[in-house]
Amino acid sequence: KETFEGHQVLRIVAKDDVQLSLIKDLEDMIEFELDFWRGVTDVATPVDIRVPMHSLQSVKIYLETQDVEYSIMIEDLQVLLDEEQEEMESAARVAEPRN
Amino acid sequence: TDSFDFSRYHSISEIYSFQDMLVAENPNLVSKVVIGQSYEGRPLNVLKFSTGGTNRPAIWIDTGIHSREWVTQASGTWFAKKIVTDYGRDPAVTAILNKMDIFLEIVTNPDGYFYTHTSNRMWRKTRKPNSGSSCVGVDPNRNWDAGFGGPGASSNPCSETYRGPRAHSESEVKSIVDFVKSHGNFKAFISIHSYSQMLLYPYGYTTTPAKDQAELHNLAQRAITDLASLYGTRYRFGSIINTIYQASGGTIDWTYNQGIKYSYTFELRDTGRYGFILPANQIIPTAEETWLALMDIMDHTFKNPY
Repeated sequence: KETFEGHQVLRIVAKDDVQLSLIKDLEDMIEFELDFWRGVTDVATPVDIRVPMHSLQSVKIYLETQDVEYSIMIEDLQVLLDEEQEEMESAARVAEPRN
Repeated sequence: TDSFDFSRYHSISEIYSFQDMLVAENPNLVSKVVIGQSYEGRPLNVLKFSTGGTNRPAIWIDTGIHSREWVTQASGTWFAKKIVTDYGRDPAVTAILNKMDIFLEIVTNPDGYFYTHTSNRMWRKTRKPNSGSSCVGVDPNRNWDAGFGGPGASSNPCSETYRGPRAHSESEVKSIVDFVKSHGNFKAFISIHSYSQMLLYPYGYTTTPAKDQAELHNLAQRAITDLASLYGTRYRFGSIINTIYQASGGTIDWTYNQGIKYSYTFELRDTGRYGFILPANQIIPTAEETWLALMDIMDHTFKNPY
């Protein structure tokens, strides 16, 4: 089972089209193994990217040196997934007797 | 199915059991059509809601073509129960079903959905291996014969938007293509994704406006207005290429080119900061608000035969 400890989802907001293309350039940086949850559309719409732990520092440096604004939408993806799994299991336990 | 818990996420076997229960409970309204098999051999189940007639004008709704978008399969399950509950009670649903059929494919990418539950919650594509590559899967929303292979899809099997070796190479896609063609009387086609709150119409592979753009735009505007009336969820709307980005080989571009005028894609909520990991307590509110928009599109389709 693939786990995602330390993966973060960054919400990136471009100030202008120049920054938007800088963000789009990230799509070609295969080594970062980025997962675009919400792709590059226009300046008004944030871009959400899941960043594996091994790429986090490089990606943040890339963004910060270009003065691209971002926030951490999900601090640790695995924590959220564990909560989701726990909720499914506990709800299923409750449902079991009823079924 | 009255005791089915729509407010939580379910495994593929629980959803398939729900489908069979709904059919068993409503033999005069609901049947299950298996339109094909996934790569790993799972049945592609489509619920057919029909009150009679043969080959009536029909409406298609699918959810879960991108497997990690769990709120869509969960909403599709809720839609199925809503249709059954409202028929005979809600005048608009009753009028539609007295003249049209509704087809609903809840788990459109079953191999991917199973994989998100067992191996990788982030999986989006199908699960067919790609010859010559160690990467698995094709993006089933880039595999349709509509601008296939153009900009807006990847030729790299390791990419999340890999279009596949050729159009309709994925059985999950080809099965719908064959079904839609053999049925021949679909009047609306609605494919549901998440997330980013958008209601989109063709085209994605070209900037050429759809010939029915004005009507599609106005209907979309009405639909998102009604959607927002429930919980204030704000949507953007427009053609795929103008609203998000260029995407080739997309589902509704193909259906529109087949002559199915009312072809739409939804991108359901996350209005917060959860993305694909939308908390289960948002399933029902999401389904309820989406239903208002779906009803606008289905009602318009019913009242504007073509």
